[in-house]
Amino acid sequence: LSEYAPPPNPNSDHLVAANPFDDNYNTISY
Amino acid sequence: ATIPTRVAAGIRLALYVYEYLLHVGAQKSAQTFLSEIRWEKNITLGEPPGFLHSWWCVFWDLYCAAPDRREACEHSSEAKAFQDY
Amino acid sequence: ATIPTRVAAGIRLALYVYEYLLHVGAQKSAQTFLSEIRWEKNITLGEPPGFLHSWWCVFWDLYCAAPDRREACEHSSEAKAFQDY
Repeated sequence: LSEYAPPPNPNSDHLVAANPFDDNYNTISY
Repeated sequence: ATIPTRVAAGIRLALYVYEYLLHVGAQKSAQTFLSEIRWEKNITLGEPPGFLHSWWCVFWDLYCAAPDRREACEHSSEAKAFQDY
Repeated sequence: ATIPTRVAAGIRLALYVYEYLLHVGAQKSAQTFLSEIRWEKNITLGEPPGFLHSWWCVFWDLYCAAPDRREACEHSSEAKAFQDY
């Protein structure tokens, strides 16, 4: 993988592809 | 401060690209992508067409409506108004 | 005007997602994606990391630097200055 690839294991076990402009989107937990 | 930003941005982009691949019906690409970036995580999708597609349509419209590009590519009148504003 | 814009945007997004997959090193996903969307035309790539990744990082930096979010997530000083401006 190249330097532009994301880290292999993002810190949260469960990722939510939420719209970051949604009111209940919580930037901290992501 | 920029390193974490770029890492965080990279994680979010990979997540939204995965979602985009599923919403456009490219299931095999989506699964192959997860395994190539070694993400085993379970992922909750947003509503179709997904955030990347929605964001991109706005971005591309504004990008095309920029004064030095608007002659060359289609753009909405709203995007033109926004750029002129 | 918005219909052609959205069609053009969709084609562009597929192209830049393909470029993104290649530049992150997910070659198999990139090839699988082209075959799943039945894209036969040959594609000339931009410089790494590609258009989508570059613009996404700018967007994400600005998103994180917004006044009501900047305490919660990392952002560059340039993005903060741009938002404050």
